[in-house]
Amino acid sequence: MLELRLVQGSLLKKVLESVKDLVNDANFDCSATGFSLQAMDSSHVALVALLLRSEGFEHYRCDRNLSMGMNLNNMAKMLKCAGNDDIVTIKADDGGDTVTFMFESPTQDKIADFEMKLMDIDSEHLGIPEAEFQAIVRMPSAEFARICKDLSSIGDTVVISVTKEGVKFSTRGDIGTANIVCRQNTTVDKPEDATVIEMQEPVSLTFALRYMNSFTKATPLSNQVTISLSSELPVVVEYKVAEMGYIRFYLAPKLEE
Amino acid sequence: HETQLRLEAFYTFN
Repeated sequence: MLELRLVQGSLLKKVLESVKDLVNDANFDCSATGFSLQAMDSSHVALVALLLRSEGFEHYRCDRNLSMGMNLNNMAKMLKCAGNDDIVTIKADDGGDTVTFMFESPTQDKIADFEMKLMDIDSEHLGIPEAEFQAIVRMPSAEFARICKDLSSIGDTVVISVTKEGVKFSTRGDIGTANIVCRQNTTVDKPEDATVIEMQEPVSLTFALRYMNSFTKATPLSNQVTISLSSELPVVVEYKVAEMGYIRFYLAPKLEE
Repeated sequence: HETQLRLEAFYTFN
């Protein structure tokens, strides 16, 4: 028996909106730790890892570990039917082949339940060891989204370079080139406007902008994004999900031939 | 020209 009650149901709506275009089908894993997902895109270039810790739910009952295969587009369709202020409860029986999403309006005057068929998915879990990164950039998520969108109108790839000068996003295309440099800026009124660059050593990596733009669909989840870079490793783009967890996107770099 | 690497180049399946 599984029953997860999330008062801030809009978080789950936003999570689904941010992953549904990257991954078609995925197993949601439920354990005492929390509600999690790890899934790759069909070309095995990008990976999404989601964790919503059990403490973040108002009620969290998970009698035994459960893996539920869901079509993320269908799940997103159902969650779109929840109001932004609704409380969302996820229910499933052990060994059942459906999951139920229950939406309660804040005043309890409207209660809806949507039952979705589960699917069998061959899960391909990658082991991702904790890594030391050469550079970690924390910046406003809206700024990062704007940069990715702007650069993708010029080129297909972005070179992200971190030096002591700051973080540089560069692209080149048929019509020309573009470089955007963001410097560390911690003298801001609001902490979410800060750009913080922790650099152990300079690093420069090339990535497909198509995927970066897809990751920025998570922007509504958090005011800040963290970009962790090391040569020889995929980049990790992380958005915090309120106080309860994170959504991390991993993207394999492109190599100059 | 650039080559797109896949995640398997960095991580192994559990």
